[in-house]
Amino acid sequence: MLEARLEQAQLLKKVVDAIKDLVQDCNFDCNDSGIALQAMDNSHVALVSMMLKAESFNPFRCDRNIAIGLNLVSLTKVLRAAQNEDILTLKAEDAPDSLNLTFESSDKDRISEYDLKLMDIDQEHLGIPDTDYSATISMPSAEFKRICTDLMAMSESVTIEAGKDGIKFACNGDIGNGSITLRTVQDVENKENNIEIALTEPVSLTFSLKYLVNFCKAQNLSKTVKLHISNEVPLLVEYAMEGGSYLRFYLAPKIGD
Amino acid sequence: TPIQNDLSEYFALI
Repeated sequence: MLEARLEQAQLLKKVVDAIKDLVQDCNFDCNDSGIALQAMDNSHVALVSMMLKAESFNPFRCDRNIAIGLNLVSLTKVLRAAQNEDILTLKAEDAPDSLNLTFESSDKDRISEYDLKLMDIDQEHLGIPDTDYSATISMPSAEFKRICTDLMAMSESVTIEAGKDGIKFACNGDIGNGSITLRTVQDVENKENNIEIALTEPVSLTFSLKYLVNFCKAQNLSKTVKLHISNEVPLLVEYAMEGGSYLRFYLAPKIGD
Repeated sequence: TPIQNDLSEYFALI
């Protein structure tokens, strides 16, 4: 059986909030290393890969592989009943038809308990190869969100160009064009303000801004975001959490003219 | 206008 206790419900609330507009029905695949989710959006353009490591829970117990088939709209309805600071416990049997969730207020004067019906989801799994990306950019997640939102006001697509002079986000729209160029920032006092660019070769790829703006809903999970880019392969947008947990989004590039 | 690509072109189904 699964028993997983989170010190603060807000971790799961934020993760589900960040992905529920991209994917609706998906399996939480549980085993002794944690809770994983991999799901593509309906158009097969974006992929969500979540890993909540056992280390992010206290305690975490799951002695065999358990697939928890969830509708994220339903899960959101239940999670809305949890306060951010509540202690959240997930429980499921080995072949579950429901997921038990309890929310305990931190001063323990209130315990809420919900059982959520599960679905049998036959999910496609994609093999994601380990990739040495040509460019890895680490930046404040709020900055990335601002760039994507600002450019989406002008255009459907953004071209991300990483070179020795920095990283340039450029768009062309009906009303005109725009671009934002970022250079390396080293803020010793506040490392989360750093912009780091690791480059092995220049890259230039075009992506749909609609999806990038959607990924930015994960902004609350981490103060920094990492973009991994190589020519002609999907972009990886990564939000790292404590305990080695992460939320990753993959986005297929736009090609041709 | 560039064409939106499909992720399945890059990642094999397993």
